[in-house]
Amino acid sequence: QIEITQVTKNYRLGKTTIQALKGVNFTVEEGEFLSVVGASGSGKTTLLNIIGCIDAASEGSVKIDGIEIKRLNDNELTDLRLRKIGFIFQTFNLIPVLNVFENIEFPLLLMNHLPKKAVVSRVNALIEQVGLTDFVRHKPAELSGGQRQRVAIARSLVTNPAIVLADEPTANLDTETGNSILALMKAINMREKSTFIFSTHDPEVLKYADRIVNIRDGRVVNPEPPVAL
Amino acid sequence: QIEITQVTKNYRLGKTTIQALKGVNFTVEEGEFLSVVGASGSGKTTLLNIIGCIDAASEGSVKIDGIEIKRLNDNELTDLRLRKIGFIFQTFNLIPVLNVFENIEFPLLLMNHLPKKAVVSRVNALIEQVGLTDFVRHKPAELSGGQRQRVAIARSLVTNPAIVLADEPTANLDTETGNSILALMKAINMREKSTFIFSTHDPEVLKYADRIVNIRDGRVVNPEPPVAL
Ligand SMILES: Nc1ncnc2c1ncn2[C@@H]1O[C@H](COP(=O)(O)OP(=O)(O)OP(=O)(O)O)[C@@H](O)[C@H]1O
Ligand SMILES: Nc1ncnc2c1ncn2[C@@H]1O[C@H](COP(=O)(O)OP(=O)(O)OP(=O)(O)O)[C@@H](O)[C@H]1O
Ligand SMILES: [Mg+2]
Ligand SMILES: [Mg+2]
Repeated sequence: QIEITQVTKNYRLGKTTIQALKGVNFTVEEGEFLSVVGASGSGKTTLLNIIGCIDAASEGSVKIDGIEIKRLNDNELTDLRLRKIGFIFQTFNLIPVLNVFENIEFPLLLMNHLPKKAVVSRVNALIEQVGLTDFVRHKPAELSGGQRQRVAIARSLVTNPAIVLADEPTANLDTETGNSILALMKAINMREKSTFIFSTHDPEVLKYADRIVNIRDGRVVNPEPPVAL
Repeated sequence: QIEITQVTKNYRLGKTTIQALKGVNFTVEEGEFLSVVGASGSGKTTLLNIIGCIDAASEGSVKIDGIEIKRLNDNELTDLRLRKIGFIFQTFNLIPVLNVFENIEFPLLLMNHLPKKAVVSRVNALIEQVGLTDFVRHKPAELSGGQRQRVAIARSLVTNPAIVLADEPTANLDTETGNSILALMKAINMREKSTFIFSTHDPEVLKYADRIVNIRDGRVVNPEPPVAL
C-alpha cells in the first residue's frame, strides 16, 4: 500500500540546512491502524505531509499502491489526494467563510460523483458521529478548539478515502470525546479496510493502534514489520 | 485575587442565542495552581478569555485585585492585560513575521521598563527553559506544532505576570516535553507566587494542580473553596 524508502526532508533557513527527516524507511500495509510517536519536533508532521502528497521529499521514494509519487504531475497529484487521501491537519485548516456543514461537504462537492441527496445524508451522518449536530451553522470562528478539530476529522472521512492521515487528531479533545472519535475511526477502518496513520502524543490513541512507529530526531527508530491482516 | 460572580456569556448566531456560560461563580486566590476541566465545547476558553480581559462577560462581575473589569476604559484594560496577565492561547496567536526570539521579546518591548541587555538575557533564559535554543531564528511557519506552543508559553511568562492563563498548554506536546513545561510553570508559581489557571484535558497537568474546577455545559459544577496557601 504505502512504501517509504530512504526519504529525507531538508529545509533551508538562511545559510543553515535543517534535516527534518534523515533517511526514513517503512512500509504500511492496506488496512493498518498505525501510530507514529515521537517528541515535539521529531518529524511527525513532516512525515505525514510527505505520505499525504502535501509536501515533497528532498530525496527518496514514496510509493502509494505501486505509484511513485514524484513521477506524477500536478493534476495527477491533486486527483490522487482528492480521491485516495483524507488529511486531518494539526492546525485544522478549515475554510473560515464556510460553516460546519459546508466545510465537511466541500471535498465531496469537488469529487462531484454523488447526487446532492446522497451528499447531504453522508455529511449529516458524519456530523452526528462527531457530535456536532447542534453546531452545523457555526463558522470556525464560532466554535471551540475541539469542535474545529472534529470538523477537520469529519471532513477527512467524508470521501471515504483509502488512506486517512491524522496529525494529532485528539490534541484538543477531552478523553471521552477523543475515545468516541477513535472508536468511530476504528469502526471505519474495520468496515472499509482503509489505512489509518496517526501522529499522536495521546496514550488513548495508542491503545487502538495495531502498530507503533517511533520517530526521534528525523529517524524511525524501531521499524517493526507491518502487521499482516 | 480573582472573583467571578454570576458571569454569563451569550453569543448571537442568526436568530439563536448560544449560552456559552450560564452564571459562573468562583474565586481564585493569589498563588493558586488551578485546572479547569470539561468536555470539548463546555466553556473553558470562553471562561479564560473573560478572566484574561480578552472578552467581556454578557452579565455578571469580574474583579481582579478588587478592580471591577467592566468599569475600566480601553486604555486601562490594555494596560492591565499587559502588566498583570500572561495568556497562552489555544491557537497560539504568534506573529507570523517575527521569529521565535522576537515573538517572545515582544511583550517586554511593549512594557518598555527594562534595559535592552536585561530583555535579551530574560528572553534567552526562557527560550532555553522551553527547549527552543536551536530554533531562535525560525518563524512560526518554520516550526512544529509543539514548538509553536512552546513559543506561546515562553511569551506568556516573559513579563513575569501575576496571573497566567493557559488554554490547553500541553495539547501539542509529548508527555516528556509537557512535563518539563509544567515543572517550569510550577517552579515559577512557587517562586513568584503568581496565579496559574489552566484549561486542560491532560491528566499530567492535573497532577500539578492544587485545585480542579469542573465545567459542564457552561456551568461550574463543583465549586470547591479555594485552597488557602
Ligand atoms: N462566536 C461564537 N458564536 C457562537 N457560539 C460560540 C462562539 N464561540 C464559542 N461558541 C460556543 O460556545 C461554546 C463554548 O466554547 P469554548 O471555546 O469556551 O469551549 P471549550 O470548553 O474551550 O472547548 P474545547 O475543549 O473544544 O476547546 C461552544 O459550544 C462553542 O460552539
Ligand atoms: N519550514 C521549515 N523550515 C525550517 N525548519 C522546519 C520547517 N518546518 C519544520 N521545521 C523543523 O523540522 C522539524 C520537524 O518538524 P515537524 O513539524 O515534523 O515535527 P513534529 O514531530 O510534528 O512536532 P510536534 O509534535 O511539535 O508537532 C522541527 O524541528 C521543525 O522546527
Ligand atoms: Mg506536528
Ligand atoms: Mg477551548
